Amino acid sequence: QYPAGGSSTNPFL
Amino acid sequence: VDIPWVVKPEEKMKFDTIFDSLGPVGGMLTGDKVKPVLLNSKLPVDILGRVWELSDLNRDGMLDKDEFSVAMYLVYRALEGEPVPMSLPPPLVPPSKR
Repeated sequence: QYPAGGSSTNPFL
Repeated sequence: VDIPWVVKPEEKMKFDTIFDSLGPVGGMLTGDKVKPVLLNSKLPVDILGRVWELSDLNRDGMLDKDEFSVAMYLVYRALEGEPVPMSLPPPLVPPSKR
């Protein structure tokens, strides 16, 4: 669901 | 630091009403509840992502009432054509979180 290295707390990333 | 919060009381009341209508749990709204509201603004997703980064002050993936007001404030300003800042200016940090 989230890109690797992205912020897992940001629903827009 | 005694700077007045840029979110005016009447705006805060409006944002609090929206917050309550979204069904907060334990006084918090999760990302999946806030996301559709922000997407409704029709702003680009990368802008909304930055709005989220700036408003989720404790990076817990949820917004409390004050954090949600920051998010809504930034969205409304962006809709008026003002750029979303790269970092949160001190007057935008809720007094409860300084």
